[in-house]
Amino acid sequence: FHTAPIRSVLRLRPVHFLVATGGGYAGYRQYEKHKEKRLQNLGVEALPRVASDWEVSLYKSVPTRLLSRAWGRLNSVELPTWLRKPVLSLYIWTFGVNMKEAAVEDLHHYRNLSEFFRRKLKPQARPVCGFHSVISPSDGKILSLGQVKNCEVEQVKGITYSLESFLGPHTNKESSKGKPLSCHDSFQKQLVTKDSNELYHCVIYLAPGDYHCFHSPTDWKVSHRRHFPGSLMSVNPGVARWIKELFCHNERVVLSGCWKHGFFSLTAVGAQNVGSIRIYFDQDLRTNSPQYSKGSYNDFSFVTSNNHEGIPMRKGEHLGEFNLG
Amino acid sequence: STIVLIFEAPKDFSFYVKPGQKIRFGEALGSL
Repeated sequence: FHTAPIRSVLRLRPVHFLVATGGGYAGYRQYEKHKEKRLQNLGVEALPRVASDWEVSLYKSVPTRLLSRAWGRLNSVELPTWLRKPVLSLYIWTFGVNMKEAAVEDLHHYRNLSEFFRRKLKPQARPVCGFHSVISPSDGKILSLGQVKNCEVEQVKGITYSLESFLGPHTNKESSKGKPLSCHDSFQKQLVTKDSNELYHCVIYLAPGDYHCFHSPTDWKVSHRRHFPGSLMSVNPGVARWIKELFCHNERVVLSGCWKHGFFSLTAVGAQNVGSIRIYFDQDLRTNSPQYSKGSYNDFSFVTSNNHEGIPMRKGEHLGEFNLG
Repeated sequence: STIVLIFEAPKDFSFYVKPGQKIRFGEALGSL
């Protein structure tokens, strides 16, 4: 060690550091699991273990946006025709993609994984329910749903996040002006336009192999877009159970407007390697850009002289897509 | 990725799906 030239000692240092921190953290997690198991043996219901602030900061310090852009650039490189089938077949096999539903089943048609990720489905593969007022805007798995209570939205059972942090301050100042602002008049009450109504939410998680376009969940008018640049942490159910306010940390695009019962919003939340969000009628939207200032957001209104209430969307209409990168 | 719907509706709005359930685009989520 003493005789090794200085640069090899420096080269070894980062490896040592990574191994030491990784090993130490793994040991800490093992100890936590052992503690939970002991509590369970004693019949004490262990609350879901939520990450502490330093763990969230450690996770957020990982350059997920940079990695995501690099991943997106890598997957935008055009593959030679002979390589397309093996590469895409590996992805199909790994994530259980059902190619029979794809509008184009021939894998040679997709020049790279990014194009494959944006694949469309055969129209008859997803019939739109004509009877019920709210349909699923995408394929996926329901993480949580129900009424929003005390301005807190459930991300998974037992873990919540703040409605106001997630949507940001009110866009239409009239509604808050219209109502007498009193101490109990919370952010939530100002959203709901009729006292006889409640506020509901539904969280849908899209797995890597799922169809990644999304559609309008009901007949409504989109009047406003708010883009929050942010982290790109994983949003899989395990992480959603571990990091409170996860959806308030991540890059997301909030579309808000109204439907027949009042306020309506759809938010697309980006994730690790899927940092780019496209809204087909919003050409100005740029997500996962290299520079952004923490906690910032940018607004855009779709209300124009022609569309006084915003852009009309029919239930099931194409609305946007998630992209790699 | 994740999609979050937040909307107002009358008190008798009910969901037809449950947490943990797989869902596909176009299927009913809920209604009055």
